[in-house]
Amino acid sequence: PGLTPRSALLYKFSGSPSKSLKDINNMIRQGEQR
Amino acid sequence: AQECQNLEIEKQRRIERIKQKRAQLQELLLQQIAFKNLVQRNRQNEQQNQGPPAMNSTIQLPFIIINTSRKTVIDCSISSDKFEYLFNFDNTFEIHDDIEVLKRMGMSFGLESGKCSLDDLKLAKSLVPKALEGYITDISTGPSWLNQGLLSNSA
Amino acid sequence: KEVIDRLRFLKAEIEDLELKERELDQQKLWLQQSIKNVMDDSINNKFSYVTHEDICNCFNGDTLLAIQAPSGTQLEVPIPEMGQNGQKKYQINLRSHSGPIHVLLINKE
Repeated sequence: PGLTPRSALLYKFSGSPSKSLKDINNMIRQGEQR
Repeated sequence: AQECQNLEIEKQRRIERIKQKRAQLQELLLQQIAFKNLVQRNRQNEQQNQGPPAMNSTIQLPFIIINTSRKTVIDCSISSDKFEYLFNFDNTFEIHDDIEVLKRMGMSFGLESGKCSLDDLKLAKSLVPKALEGYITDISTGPSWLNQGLLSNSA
Repeated sequence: KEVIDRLRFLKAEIEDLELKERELDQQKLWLQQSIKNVMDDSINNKFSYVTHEDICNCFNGDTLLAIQAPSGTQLEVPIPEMGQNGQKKYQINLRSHSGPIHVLLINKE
């Protein structure tokens, strides 16, 4: 495990807006492109 | 002149906030329409089929869906009490909530993409509180409604 | 004179925007309550489901995991990183504090 803390995106059931999932999907997609 | 400039900035901030709040209201309206439409559809189906679908063929709301390519290898670790899951995928995935799935099923009559027929528009209006029906007409015109009545201010 | 007119006009506009914003806040609260009432209604609750067929038709051909979890369950997705074998790893952590999580693998086949 590297020194820099791995950041993560969070979503809370019945608590977070749908936008949080869109942000996660974008991160995964960008991760793929990168 | 300085005060004018400050007020211009203040005005733009308010316009942006109003657009965001309109987008949130649109999301809530679509959620209510999609949910009520789903309930109506299932109720009609059960009347036609004389009963509910098989227990293990349905998923109760709320839920989320993770979709990934059929080729993806998924490794899953589960705690004994099922309170914790760890999934490892060797390929990308997407995550969608139930409202997104209902939209894809057409339960919000395509309002979110501005492709709603007049008949469906009437149906959609019947599913929201009367005082908010006007928004459904606005939403059906497409995303430009978020700016409606604000551009004149910005001009 | 021109600047004073502009000031007066801007103040009137900002007042108008304030009214619009307050109305939106009110309507949002009201609609959230309306949605909660609809979703909590026991009759509606009985019909608030989708079939596997519904879901498969929305995501053509993919492998699907349907997850039902108690409110407040946390879903965490770390930034994808390179595994030892040079292959990218994608991860999802699910953590509940109030009840078991149910995961269903759905595939057209």
